[in-house]
Amino acid sequence: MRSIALTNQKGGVGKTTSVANLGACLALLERKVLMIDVDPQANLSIHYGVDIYGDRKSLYDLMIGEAKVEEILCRTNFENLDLIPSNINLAGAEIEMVGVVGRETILKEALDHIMERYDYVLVDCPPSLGLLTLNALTTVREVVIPVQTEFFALQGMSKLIDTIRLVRRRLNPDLQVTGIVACMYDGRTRLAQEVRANIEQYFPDKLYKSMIRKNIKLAESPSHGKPISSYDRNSLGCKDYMALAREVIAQEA
Amino acid sequence: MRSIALTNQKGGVGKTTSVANLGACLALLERKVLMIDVDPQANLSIHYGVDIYGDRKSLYDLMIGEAKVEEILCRTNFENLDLIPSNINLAGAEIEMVGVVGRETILKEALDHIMERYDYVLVDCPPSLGLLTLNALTTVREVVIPVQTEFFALQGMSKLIDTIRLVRRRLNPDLQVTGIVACMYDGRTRLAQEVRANIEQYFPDKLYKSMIRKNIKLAESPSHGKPISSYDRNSLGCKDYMALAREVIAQEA
Ligand SMILES: Nc1ncnc2c1ncn2[C@@H]1O[C@H](COP(=O)(O)OP(=O)(O)OP(=O)(O)O)[C@@H](O)[C@H]1O
Ligand SMILES: Nc1ncnc2c1ncn2[C@@H]1O[C@H](COP(=O)(O)OP(=O)(O)OP(=O)(O)O)[C@@H](O)[C@H]1O
Ligand SMILES: [Mg+2]
Ligand SMILES: [Mg+2]
Repeated sequence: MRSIALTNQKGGVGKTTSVANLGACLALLERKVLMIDVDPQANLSIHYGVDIYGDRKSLYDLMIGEAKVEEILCRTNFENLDLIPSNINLAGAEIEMVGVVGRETILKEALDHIMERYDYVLVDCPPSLGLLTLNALTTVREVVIPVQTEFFALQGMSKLIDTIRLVRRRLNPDLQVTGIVACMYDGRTRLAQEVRANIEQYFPDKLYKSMIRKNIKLAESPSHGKPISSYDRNSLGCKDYMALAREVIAQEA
Repeated sequence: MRSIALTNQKGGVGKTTSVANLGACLALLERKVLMIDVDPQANLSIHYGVDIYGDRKSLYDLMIGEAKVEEILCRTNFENLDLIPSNINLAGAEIEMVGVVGRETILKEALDHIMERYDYVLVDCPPSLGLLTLNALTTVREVVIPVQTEFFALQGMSKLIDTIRLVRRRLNPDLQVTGIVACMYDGRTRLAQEVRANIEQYFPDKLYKSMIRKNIKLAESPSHGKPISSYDRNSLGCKDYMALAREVIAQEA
């Protein structure tokens, strides 16, 4: 079982789009996949058509001990692909957890026993390095960092790497950054090429060869409640995420 | 004096780009402008070339009472344009403030006496609705919401409007949403047109006529430590932010 958090405190870089579509592509390649939405904005849950405004229990209820995993686990319409949804109540957890003993390990404790049933567990994080992201980093063994190839992309990376190191030292000795994925890549601009070259210099061997190009179909698919592999199988977006999925699988060896 | 928070908990929608460039354009139109960076990622500070890794005191020190405003206020290289920078220490403030009495009003108390010296105070917020954003919403009288014309844009708006209503009722009776600005607009895509039509339907009279089109120069200018008006005065990005600045000024009447 591989467990991977997709995190980057910079907003709007492609975290949710990557979990939603990498998850679907891994499932198409016959891996059993669980996606977990740890963002109170619940964009991943929305991406898969979950009604986040209803009174269905979600990740928040699990973290405060008012629901079991089995009650909140959703089967998506796609084979080999399950989802643990979140909703806006999760925003309260950050403040509510501040005083709890072992506050960074609540998620791991709640999920540990079911993660073994999957080949891949992918976690979508909010755009911050607060308690929810710390819980995600304590629950998984791998981190994949989506970056937008724009100027602010590299600014936050050192803080993110520091946080990962701290979590590894104090909470989760197995945690490793196993990849960086360039999202919304537009190879025609000099800026994107420069930022990409910078990432390769600072983080040699971490940047996946597969880059996710800007593709409007990827921005349209969430409004249909589907991943790209179902919304438009022939799009560039789907080709790119399938290539990424194959590259992620190739790391299994 | 007009005080405006640019906030949206959705990440990467153009908050920082809007504060940086609307601020610069208002200054060119002879308004005295103060920009305040309330995001621990300090992208606005970086956008203006502030060294956020040095030991210069910043917003965090002001909020914990270890610096006066006069010590942290920066003059930018641009006339009529000042900046209160932040840095990563500010991330600690969220957790440190949880138990403080009147925790949402710390920023207002620290800034009240200097805001009167300006015609416009623009506040850049982090991508969340936590204590830092609540402090910003308690300090200003107006909210402008940058939205990216993509599917997830409308998802978070109801939570944002609820939070603004709550702050108005409990902490800041003057708080009003005075505008919504469409950022990174690409009029060629059906998705952008649909989302824009949705915004106009849900929030009649709030959407500024001036839309900020996608323009690579806007993404390049932060790496030069300058606003668009100085980096490329003839770019579409500069024309769009100048038009927005004029529209914001026209609301003064
Ligand atoms: N490769 C791509 N091509 C075109 N649009 C994309 C691509 N990847 C993501 N998008 C769009 O860009 C926006 C930001 O992406 P997304 O929401 O996945 O980022 P995020 O990092 O999860 O954001 P947040 O920080 O708010 O959680 C969304 O509207 C999404 O549909
Ligand atoms: N109109 C535009 N055209 C092209 N690029 C843009 C435009 N507006 C913003 N950008 C770029 O898009 C990215 C996101 O913008 P920005 O950082 O301003 O958003 P934000 O809402 O402040 O993000 P965060 O949620 O992380 O604070 C940046 O790389 C920025 O340079
Ligand atoms: Mg997201
Ligand atoms: Mg920003």
